[in-house]
Amino acid sequence: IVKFEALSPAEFFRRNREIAGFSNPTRAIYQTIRELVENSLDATETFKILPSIKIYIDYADQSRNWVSVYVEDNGIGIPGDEIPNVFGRVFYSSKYRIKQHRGIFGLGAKMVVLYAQSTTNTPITVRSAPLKSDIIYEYQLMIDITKNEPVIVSQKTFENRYGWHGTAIKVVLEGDWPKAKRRIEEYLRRTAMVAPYAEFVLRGPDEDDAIKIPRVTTKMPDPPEEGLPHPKSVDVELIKQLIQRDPNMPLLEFLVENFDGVGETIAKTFLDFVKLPPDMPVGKLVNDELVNFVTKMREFNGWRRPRADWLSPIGEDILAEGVRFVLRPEVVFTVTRKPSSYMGNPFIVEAALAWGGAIEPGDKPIIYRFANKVPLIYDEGNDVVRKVVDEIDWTQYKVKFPAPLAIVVHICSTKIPYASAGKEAIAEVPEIESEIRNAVREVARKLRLYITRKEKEQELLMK
Amino acid sequence: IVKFEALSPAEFFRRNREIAGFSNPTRAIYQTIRELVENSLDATETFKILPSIKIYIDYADQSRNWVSVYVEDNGIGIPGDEIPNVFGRVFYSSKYRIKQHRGIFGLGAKMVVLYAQSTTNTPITVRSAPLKSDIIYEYQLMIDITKNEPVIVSQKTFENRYGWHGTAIKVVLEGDWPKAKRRIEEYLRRTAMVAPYAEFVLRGPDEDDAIKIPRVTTKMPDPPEEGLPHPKSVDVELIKQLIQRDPNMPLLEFLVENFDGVGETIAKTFLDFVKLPPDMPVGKLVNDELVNFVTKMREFNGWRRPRADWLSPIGEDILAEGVRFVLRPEVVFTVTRKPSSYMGNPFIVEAALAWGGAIEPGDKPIIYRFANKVPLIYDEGNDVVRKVVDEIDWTQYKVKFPAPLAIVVHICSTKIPYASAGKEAIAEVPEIESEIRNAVREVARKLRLYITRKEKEQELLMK
Ligand SMILES: Nc1ncnc2c1ncn2[C@@H]1O[C@H](COP(=O)(O)OP(=O)(O)OP(=O)(O)O)[C@@H](O)[C@H]1O
Ligand SMILES: Nc1ncnc2c1ncn2[C@@H]1O[C@H](COP(=O)(O)OP(=O)(O)OP(=O)(O)O)[C@@H](O)[C@H]1O
Ligand SMILES: [Mg+2]
Ligand SMILES: [Mg+2]
Repeated sequence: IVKFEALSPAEFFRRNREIAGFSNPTRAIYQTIRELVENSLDATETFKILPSIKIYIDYADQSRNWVSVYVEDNGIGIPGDEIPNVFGRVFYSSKYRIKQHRGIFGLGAKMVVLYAQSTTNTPITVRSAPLKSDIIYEYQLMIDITKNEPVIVSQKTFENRYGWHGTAIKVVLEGDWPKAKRRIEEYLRRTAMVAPYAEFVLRGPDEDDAIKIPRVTTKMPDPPEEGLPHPKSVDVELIKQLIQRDPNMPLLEFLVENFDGVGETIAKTFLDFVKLPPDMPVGKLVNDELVNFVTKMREFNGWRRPRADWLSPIGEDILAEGVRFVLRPEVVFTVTRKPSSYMGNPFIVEAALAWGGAIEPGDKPIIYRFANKVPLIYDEGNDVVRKVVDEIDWTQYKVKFPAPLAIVVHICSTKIPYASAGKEAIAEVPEIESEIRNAVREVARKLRLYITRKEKEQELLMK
Repeated sequence: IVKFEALSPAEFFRRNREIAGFSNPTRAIYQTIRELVENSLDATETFKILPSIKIYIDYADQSRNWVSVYVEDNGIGIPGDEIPNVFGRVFYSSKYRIKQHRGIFGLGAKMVVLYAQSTTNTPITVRSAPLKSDIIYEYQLMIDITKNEPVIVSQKTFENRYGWHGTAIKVVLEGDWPKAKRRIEEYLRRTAMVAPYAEFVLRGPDEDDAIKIPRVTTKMPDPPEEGLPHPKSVDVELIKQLIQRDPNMPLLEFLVENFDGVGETIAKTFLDFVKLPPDMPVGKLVNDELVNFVTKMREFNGWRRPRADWLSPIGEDILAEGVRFVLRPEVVFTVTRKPSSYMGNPFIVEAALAWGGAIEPGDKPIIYRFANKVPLIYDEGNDVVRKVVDEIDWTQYKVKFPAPLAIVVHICSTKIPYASAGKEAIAEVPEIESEIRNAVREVARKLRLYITRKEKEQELLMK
């Protein structure tokens, strides 16, 4: 007898938490901290606030490996009425937009709650004050796993006497801090490499467990704007959803209003190309004509290229400062490539090459990978960046191994094609791979110039 | 202004299809075929039916890269009233049980429908007849993505005149058959390696595109039974759900009825250990007492070890036949290890070592990885099997590279810890890693014995 069942999204991720990175108590505490820190960075830097983030870890019950994790930021806070869903409903997010953020899935904060609840049955405590709010909201929440809904265990408000804004979260979970400590410190150091305008305090449970990462600049990249989808990124479902909003809208207006890279002239040219009248109500587009319309949108080569206003690359100077501070090399070369796109999604690749100084010589380059400023630490074996760097013939750039060489690659996009919900590796996309190759070669050429000049100086000194 | 949204599971996976393996048209047609073939194998072999599976691929519209994929099996079919949810509701499955299956997520068939619908806007056609059914059901279905519900486009029944049973599925999607063809053929060959009792016909769109993989044995492993969770695998949420079913049940009975490895004597010993009365109604277990109960269940060492009746390993003989047929080596050694467990989930590792014959000599062993009889083809770089095989010093086993050596590793479990929803790699679990190491060493020792004997024979011949 075969018995069929449906699961709520919360139940699915409770049972399959490995696919979101919570595979064991060591990795779980690492993933908890990174999901919360990434939310804090999205809530500060995207809004031109210099991030100040505190991370306090304490032993809650050492006999059971229980740790309490506290993360506090000075970000834009969460509106009081949104706090329950933000932490209690899987697939709930403010980042389902065409805009560069670290977050993408609407899952991270919920995985933290699911994992903590499954291991310690304790609620998450959230305190938050939006900008200019007179009130500080405090909730204790759990998830009703069968319904995928928040359960409010307690709720109170305080007068916001000192004009605080931000979010503070406390959660108790089963986690192996001693085993995870190294990775978490490394994660924060790498985060600082690409966000040198952020300050972090990490305070662990033991006396000597404190790390202070100061801000080394107040320069921040311009935050991204919110965009519209590009015609090359559409699929049938998206078009259907857009048509639903106003089926009477004329085709011409539909194209101009809803898509990036489409002005009136271009829209008219496209409508000629597909042989449809500009004033036809878009709701009349159905079945095979609709599919054809979508296919032709992706095929048409007359659209303007996807804009990069929805992106916020680190920038060559800020990236150099971050790499200099963390790796302390003899010299750093950086490049921010021109915007490119894959399937209508704009992306930018940035690379840094650090040489000498405090960098340990190795048999191959040390690699630091980032996607939307998030350090990717696990799963390097499969990642396209490792593949590209290993395929380069470094002797062409005057590098003989062992050599003190580190490569930093950052890909930012409105849609990072993550290979899994744990955000550790990027799926194979040919356009991205080729841009990474170009970026690494560009900084490698700068290194070759530097090495050549140093060799010439050496020769002159010898005479 | 920050705008919050909720997504249905269908919408989430439509937008993030890369985390389920549908990252581009080449990989999408591969993933489509594997999801359907894995469902067909689960519907046959689990019920002692010798699998016969047909896979027909045709060009539906070459100008748009549209292919039609047809998969038919002779399995137990799908009950007529369940067909809509099976294909139209994400997180719907008959495999959310304690039992070894290829399926685990309740997502595969839905991803096929989502991808096809997003690229061609055409419904999936499903025809199915359960065992001994007088009726054949036929549906045309799509998914209402916003609601995560099936949309029945058409529905009919036929008289089942010839007593057919099984399922036939036809779907039209954007897919790059020429690029995917090699990988799909390799996938089928590897599937046959661990299921030599199954027959496959793969017929592509071009004249010469036909592969017939015949059955080479009618011996099948015993199918798994359905089990109960083991106490070491529980978390708080699971216990809460079990308590809900009958809060008045006495603790002793609750333990004996709901868990594997728990008889009355053991249950009494455990209740002494946690100092709780055997007749206490389980619903009285709340808050910290409940969490303590769960923690102690995982800590207690008196449970019987997890049973392997819920598993269905390939078996040393069947595995040898499959490897011999596909790789045509000079010699094969196989081992099926004793059952082991991780976090209360039983698992068995099986390994085969194939040497010489038609195997190409290489600089390191060729690896074939399987999880619950599913070939893992992508993402080898990160997989624990590659790591274990590379760490072995093969000279200890009289192997000098280049050498014609292939290693097959199969892990079967009631819960395979997949690293992502695309089922290509396994997350790191220490117990599994150590069992893989033991299995590979065991077959390596058999190879060393063989090589030593051959050397001695050579010496005798020389004299
Ligand atoms: N510290 C914070 N400050 C302000 N808003 C926050 C904070 N943490 C979470 N949020 C809000 O809650 C939402 C849900 O967070 P969650 O981490 O679950 O998903 P996400 O960040 O959108 O995506 P991802 O799953 O990829 O992390 C965010 O989109 C954001 O709007
Ligand atoms: N060919 C088939 N024959 C019989 N039953 C099938 C067939 N295909 C699918 N099913 C049923 O539909 C359910 C859903 O299939 P689906 O592939 O979506 O999920 P799953 O196989 O349970 O898990 P996974 O997502 O890991 O593949 C299965 O559990 C099974 O009960
Ligand atoms: Mg997040
Ligand atoms: Mg399946």
